[in-house]
Amino acid sequence: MYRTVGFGTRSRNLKPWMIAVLIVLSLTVVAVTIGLLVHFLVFDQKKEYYHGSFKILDPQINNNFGQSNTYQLKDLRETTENLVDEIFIDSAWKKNYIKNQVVRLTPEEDGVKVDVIMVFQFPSTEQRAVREKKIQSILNQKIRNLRALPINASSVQVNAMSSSTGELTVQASCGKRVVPLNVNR
Amino acid sequence: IASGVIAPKAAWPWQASLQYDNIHQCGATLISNTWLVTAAHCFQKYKNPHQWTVSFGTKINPPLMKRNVRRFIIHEKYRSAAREYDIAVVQVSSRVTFSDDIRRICLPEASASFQPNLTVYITGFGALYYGGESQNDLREARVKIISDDVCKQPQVYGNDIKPGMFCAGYMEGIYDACRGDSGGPLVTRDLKDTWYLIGIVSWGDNCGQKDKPGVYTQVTYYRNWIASKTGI
Repeated sequence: MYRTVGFGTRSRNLKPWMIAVLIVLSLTVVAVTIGLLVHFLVFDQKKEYYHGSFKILDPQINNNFGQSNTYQLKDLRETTENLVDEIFIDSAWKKNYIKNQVVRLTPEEDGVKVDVIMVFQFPSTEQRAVREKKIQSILNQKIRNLRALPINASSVQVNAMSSSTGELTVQASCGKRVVPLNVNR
Repeated sequence: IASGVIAPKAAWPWQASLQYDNIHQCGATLISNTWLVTAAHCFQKYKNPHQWTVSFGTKINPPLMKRNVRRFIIHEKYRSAAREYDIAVVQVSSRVTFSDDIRRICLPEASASFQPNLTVYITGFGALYYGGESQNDLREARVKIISDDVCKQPQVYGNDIKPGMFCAGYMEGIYDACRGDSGGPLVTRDLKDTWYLIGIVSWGDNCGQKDKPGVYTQVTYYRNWIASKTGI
């Protein structure tokens, strides 16, 4: 009879506690894998900042009585932020769109130049240049059909910003805060 | 602030505490990374800018950030007795770093108008009642703009209300600014939650008394003066 090294004849049935440990380990591995997938696909979306600029031609803001009168920069800011919200909430990117913030209104001869920061969230780090073009085309396309504000569509420019520059620009703009208002009384 | 509540963290990121020898004297409002707006009467007693400091955050101690004062500019026409032209701008010696907790507020244009009964907010580290002590925690209260017609009534403030001043609060009293809130902000927001500075805590009879609302310096009235001194 060969004395080759082989498996002993003693039975190697797993003990119950070993089976339990193996089940727990495999469940843990599955849970961690799912967790990582969810994290990277859903939560680890990066905020991306895009600087947009365009010109509003001699804007007339309708006041409460429907008469148009010379605009207030304050009202123009509000109207513009509403407008950009509507454009992206009504676009294919509504799930990625977070907010926009007008950071500067510069009165010029034939109107007002608007500088706005648009904030999106995307899972992957697809080419920023591609997104830049896409945002520009969404703005261009929607702005043409707008009546709320006479915007010179050919003046629309969009540039990707680094996250740090975007964040700092948002923080440096006036009148915005991170806390919702909840003055209880 | 009389009858206010403690402000949540980062709720009023433009609020500052103006201190002399590290003791809170007045509120102030951040309008850029080096300039603040406050009340001229804050500088009646202490004229040396080098003993003034500015701190930021919802607590005076510990502050989130502290800056020395380089200079302050009081409105040329301010005369303490009359209370008119009660506005000053303060320049800090080094730039403020903006963050989620420290931000500047927007200034309305000179032509902007804000209607009576508009909801506005006042914040400050001042006393909770007349004769009380300043507080370490920032407080806030919601009040309303009161029309000049009401405020100029004899039993209210009559002819003491001059151009460039306006009243806010409630005729029943209760919610009001108080001693130590002077120089601090009265603010409102637009529909997109952009906040604007429209008043500076200036004076009032007592705190939270019936028929004696707070009187505020009207920022739109002095908007061009602010621009001429700060470039903002």
